[in-house]
Amino acid sequence: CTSIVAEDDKGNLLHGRNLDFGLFMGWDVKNKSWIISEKLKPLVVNLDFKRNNQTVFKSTNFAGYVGMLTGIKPHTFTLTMNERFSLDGGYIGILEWILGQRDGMWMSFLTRSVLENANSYEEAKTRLATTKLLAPAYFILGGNQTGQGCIITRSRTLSIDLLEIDLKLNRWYVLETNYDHWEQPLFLDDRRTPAMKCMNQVTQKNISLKTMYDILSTKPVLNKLTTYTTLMQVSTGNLESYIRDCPNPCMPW
Amino acid sequence: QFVPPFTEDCRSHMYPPNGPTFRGAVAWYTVDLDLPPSKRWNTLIADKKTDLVTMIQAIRDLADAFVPSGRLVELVDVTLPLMANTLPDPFSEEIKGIAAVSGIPLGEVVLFNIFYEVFTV
Repeated sequence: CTSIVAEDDKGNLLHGRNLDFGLFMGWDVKNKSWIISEKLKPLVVNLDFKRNNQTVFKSTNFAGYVGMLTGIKPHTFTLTMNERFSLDGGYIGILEWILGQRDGMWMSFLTRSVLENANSYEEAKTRLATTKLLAPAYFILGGNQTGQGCIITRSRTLSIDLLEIDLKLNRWYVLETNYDHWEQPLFLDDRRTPAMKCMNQVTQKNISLKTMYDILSTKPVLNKLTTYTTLMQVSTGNLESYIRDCPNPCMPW
Repeated sequence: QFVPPFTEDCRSHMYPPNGPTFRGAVAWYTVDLDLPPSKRWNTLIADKKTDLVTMIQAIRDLADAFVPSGRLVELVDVTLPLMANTLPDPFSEEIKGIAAVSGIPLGEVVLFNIFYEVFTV
């Protein structure tokens, strides 16, 4: 996965993501594609969650999955999550749960609860940073005011790091793939470098949902695991998604 | 560009989405949070039932590839329904509603919804 929150030179916050899933879950040699990724694509839907006939939040989901991986609380905040690998992983959280220790939250139920109940970027940030989880994760959160964009690096029990947009440091965007931002990504799976190269080439002056889509369409940021691309703009409440393909030659991940 | 990782020059003018990297648009559905949790997903699942069954079957085939005896799928179908009752509401009721409408065994719908934690294994 690749998630980006960027602030343009007018103070608009833009949030884009590629959802990559299905690694090592069966390779279709004939079609050069991942079996599960291909089965997930027809399940991609945009959802408008309403209460009293008013939109509470919107999301891009796989039908049948009640948690959230990509969502927007219009005019308030945008949220995506990327997978984080750690030896202290989800299987430990599941074991604890089975043994009756149930003080942690399932990752996608937390994101659903935050989108449904949090009413500000700060409130969402606090909940995502402090709630105990069953598995580690990256939460990428965008707000509705200048400087409100961050990557929350989570272990199961701790908030390990928070990296925020900081215009004084000329950090006008934050970008997360699936590696801790202070570490080098696995050389076999470096989607961060090409994505950052393209962001820096576009510049803050020209970043928009359109140019963000261009970046999310550039291989290997776009790869055989990419099921959908979502673009969100908090100020308009706009969420749009597209089902993707990656024509050969294309990286398997 | 033609050797792994096939890094391209930064693409431009890809929007509006078109061409070989764009498979299709994404349909919109409304989820009415005023409905009981077990009813909220009915419309969506009725529409996507076939695709969901196909996807679950692919995961089942994968499990059978690892454990040809079928014991792994059996384990999922026997134990994960018990897990469903331990999940916080409204998720437990929503997942049961999805299983009821889709006809997919409850344990397999639970597995689909906790896949993030399971996959880290």
